[in-house]
Amino acid sequence: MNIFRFAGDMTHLASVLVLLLKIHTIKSCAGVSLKTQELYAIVFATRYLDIFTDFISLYNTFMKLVFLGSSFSIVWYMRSHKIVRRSYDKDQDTFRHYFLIVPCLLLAMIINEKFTFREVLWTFSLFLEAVAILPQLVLLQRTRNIDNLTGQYIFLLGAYRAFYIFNWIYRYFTEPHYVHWIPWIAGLLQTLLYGDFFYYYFHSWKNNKKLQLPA
Amino acid sequence: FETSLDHDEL
Repeated sequence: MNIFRFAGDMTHLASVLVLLLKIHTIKSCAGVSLKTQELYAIVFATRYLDIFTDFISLYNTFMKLVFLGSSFSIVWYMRSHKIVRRSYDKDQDTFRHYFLIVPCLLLAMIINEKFTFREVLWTFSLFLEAVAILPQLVLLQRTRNIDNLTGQYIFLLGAYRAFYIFNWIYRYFTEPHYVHWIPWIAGLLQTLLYGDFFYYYFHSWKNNKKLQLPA
Repeated sequence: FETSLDHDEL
């Protein structure tokens, strides 16, 4: 494992912890898209089907369990916790899951490294992760009020994606035959989706102002 | 399940 991959995993972990911390301590999920969180739960559930069959390292298994556990607990908090669920912006968070799920599934059935149940679902999880942030970005655009924790959550997610790209570049040059077009293209697309958000995030940070997206 | 390709990233 190289430093970029590790930094990517750590910022990913930090993003999830920031979100859980916000929900658990403030008992509020205002500004957080349940649609995005449910998509992430699907992403991890379909990607980590190999969790009990293929052992890579203790680190990998542990992180998989953390991402599965945290994504499902966030969904549980937002749907079922009697206080947290009241702060959910249900009327604003109207993005439809299946607009993203169905095309990703069809695409994964056409484009994959091997047409098997696990490979197709693994590819589906990559495509879905690439677009899963969209409901969250739409919600931010609509409500326009972004508290610090929600802003940090999205910033950390974007940082995670950026580190993964550096990791792929590093591995491409250091490991023979390391070529994986599907995750690279999906990952690049995903990172680009954060571009706009990053621009406003740095802008507000530089001017020491509260993060606000344009209408 | 068939053996999967090597997916060592998260």
